[in-house]
Amino acid sequence: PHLRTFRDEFQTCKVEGAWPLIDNRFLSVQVTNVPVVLGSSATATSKITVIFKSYHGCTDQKVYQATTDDLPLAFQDGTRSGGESGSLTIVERGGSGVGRQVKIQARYIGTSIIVRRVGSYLTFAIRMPEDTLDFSEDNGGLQLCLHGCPRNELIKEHTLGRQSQQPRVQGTSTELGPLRPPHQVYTVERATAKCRETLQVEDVYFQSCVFDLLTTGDPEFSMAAYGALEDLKALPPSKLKQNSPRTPRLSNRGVSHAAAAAA
Amino acid sequence: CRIQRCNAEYVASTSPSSGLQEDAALDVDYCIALRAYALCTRRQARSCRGDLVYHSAVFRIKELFSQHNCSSDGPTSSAKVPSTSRPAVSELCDYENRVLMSGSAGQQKKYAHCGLFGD
Repeated sequence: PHLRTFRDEFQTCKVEGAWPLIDNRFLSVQVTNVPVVLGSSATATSKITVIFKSYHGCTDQKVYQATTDDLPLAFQDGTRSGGESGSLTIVERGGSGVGRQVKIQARYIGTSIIVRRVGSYLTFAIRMPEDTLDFSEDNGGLQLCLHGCPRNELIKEHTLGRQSQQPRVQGTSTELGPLRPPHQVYTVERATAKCRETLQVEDVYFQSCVFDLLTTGDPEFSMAAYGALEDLKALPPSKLKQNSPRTPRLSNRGVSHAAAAAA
Repeated sequence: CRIQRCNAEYVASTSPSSGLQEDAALDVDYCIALRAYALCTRRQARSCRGDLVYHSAVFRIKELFSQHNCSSDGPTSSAKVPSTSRPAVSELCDYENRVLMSGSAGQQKKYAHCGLFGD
């Protein structure tokens, strides 16, 4: 999936299987990613688990888990809140948003989380106070939100270019994630047009959208990019760093070139 | 290594003028100050790896947690919490309120965003 880290770095990663996004003394977030198409290392998120650790006097430990089949409006113990003062709550987000959305508010740590189900996959967004994050934490460096993806998990343009020699076949095995009907093949022009229709501004989210359409042919992914951008607006970092059109500050700079190569 | 700063902040927050006493067992405010001290030292872990003062502080904090029956999870505060105006639980369980109470209201708190989407 595409990852925007706490440091505002933007990456596209493989990270197949279960990976920790965050693991600190307040909460742990783990995601499971599954391959989306045969012949590509691209994966998408099929499960998200959030553990809110016990916080003395405010909440007991609560676990929230969402899968592609189930986006519950409650913690695993069936409750919708934790603590006497409602310092931990789950609400459904409505409105004109994309897909079904759940918002978890952890007031005691000033943290908000939005989980969406868009098409067959999940998206995740979190806003946390910087002083609750410990960037110097050294627990193997496996916190994708804090340190980004390991180098060997990054999808880079040369990798994409090589893979693009092979035709992309839509996965039909349950091992590769949910069964999905075959999708259309996008050209760069069609993918760009589709993403422009949804996103308007040609930033990193736009480039991710183009990448996803070219990789999977699944138009739902353009909505996932739109949803992620909406989540960024709803849960903005203090200093919102939006990239100017066509000059992305990407770690895997040149996604559009890679996407073009893939096509 | 900035362990001395952690020590100074802890001493300030537990000094008699702050309304706190170390021997005030089970004092909620004291546990808050101790947790803040522990958090501050944890943040110095890497830079203070070879510093004896740091290791002494880590050892002492562990002892104090045990002596005062403080839980290691719970609110922290980087500033003085006057015991005369002890906040309600609902206030302690609200991060924004705690920031206001810690006296850094004028100082805007920074938030970070992380997102994962697409394929």
